[in-house]
Amino acid sequence: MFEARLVQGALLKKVLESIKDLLNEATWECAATGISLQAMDSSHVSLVALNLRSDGFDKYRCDRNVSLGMNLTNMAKIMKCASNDDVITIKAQDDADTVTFVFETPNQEKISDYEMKLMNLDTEHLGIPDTDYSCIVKMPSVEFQRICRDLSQIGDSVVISCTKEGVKFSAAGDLGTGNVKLAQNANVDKEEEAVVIEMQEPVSLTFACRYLNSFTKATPLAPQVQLSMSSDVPLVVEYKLEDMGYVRYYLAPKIED
Amino acid sequence: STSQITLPVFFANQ
Repeated sequence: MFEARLVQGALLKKVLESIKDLLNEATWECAATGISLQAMDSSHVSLVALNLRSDGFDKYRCDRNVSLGMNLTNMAKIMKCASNDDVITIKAQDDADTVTFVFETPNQEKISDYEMKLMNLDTEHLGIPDTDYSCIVKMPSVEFQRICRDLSQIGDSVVISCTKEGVKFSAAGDLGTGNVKLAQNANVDKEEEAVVIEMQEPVSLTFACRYLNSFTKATPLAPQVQLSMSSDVPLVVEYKLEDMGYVRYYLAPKIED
Repeated sequence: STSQITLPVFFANQ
C-alpha cells in the first residue's frame, strides 16, 4: 500500500506544471524515503530529476517500493480538478494498475476522487556523477525566468558567462544581439533577492533557449534558482522545495561545430 | 555555429 497526503496540495500541482512541458510520461518511484522521478525529454537533451522527501508529506505510507508510470498530460488534467487550497492524497495498492488521487477541501465538506490508469514505461535511468562545478550562481528565480524569456526573443541560444564579478547572459540572432549582466549582490534586504556567485574558474557555455524556458515553469516553486556550470558538462538548474526536496533540470550544452 | 549534443554523452545508462 502506498499513500501520501499533502495538505499543501498546490505544491503538487506546481511540481507537475514544472515538468509536463518536457515530459509526456514518467515513472514516479515511491519508496519509504519519498517520491522521486528521473526522465529525459524525448530528444534526450534535457533531464528532469525531482525528489519529494517522505517527511515533507503530512502523512506518508509506503509498505514496499512501487513504480507509478503515468501519462503526465492525463495527470495534469486530473490535477486541474483540484483547487489550490485542496488537500491532495495519492494512493496506490501494491502491484496496482491504477492510481487514485483524492482532493479534499480544507473544511472537508467536498471530497473528490479520481482514478487514473497507470502505464508500464521502459525507464532509462542515467547515472549522474557528483561534480565539483566551476561556477555556482544563485539568483532570484523570477529574474532568471525574465532573462530567459527576453533573450529567447533575440535568438535560439543563450551564452551564459560567469566570472567572479557577475554573470552575463547573451543572445544573438537576425535582428541583432542582447546582453543581460547581473552583478554579484549579496547585500540585499531580502535573501531571495540576492545574486551570489561561487567561482573556482570562469566558464562560458551555450544553451538552447527553449529548454531553459521550459525549466522556468518551476519558478513558482522557489524564490531562488541555482545554476551549476563547468566547461563542457551539462548545466544544472535547481529549484529547492522548502522542507520537501528539489526539482533539478540538466541540460546538455551546445558546442562549436 | 553551434550544434546540440545529448545527455547520454555525459551520463551513463544504469
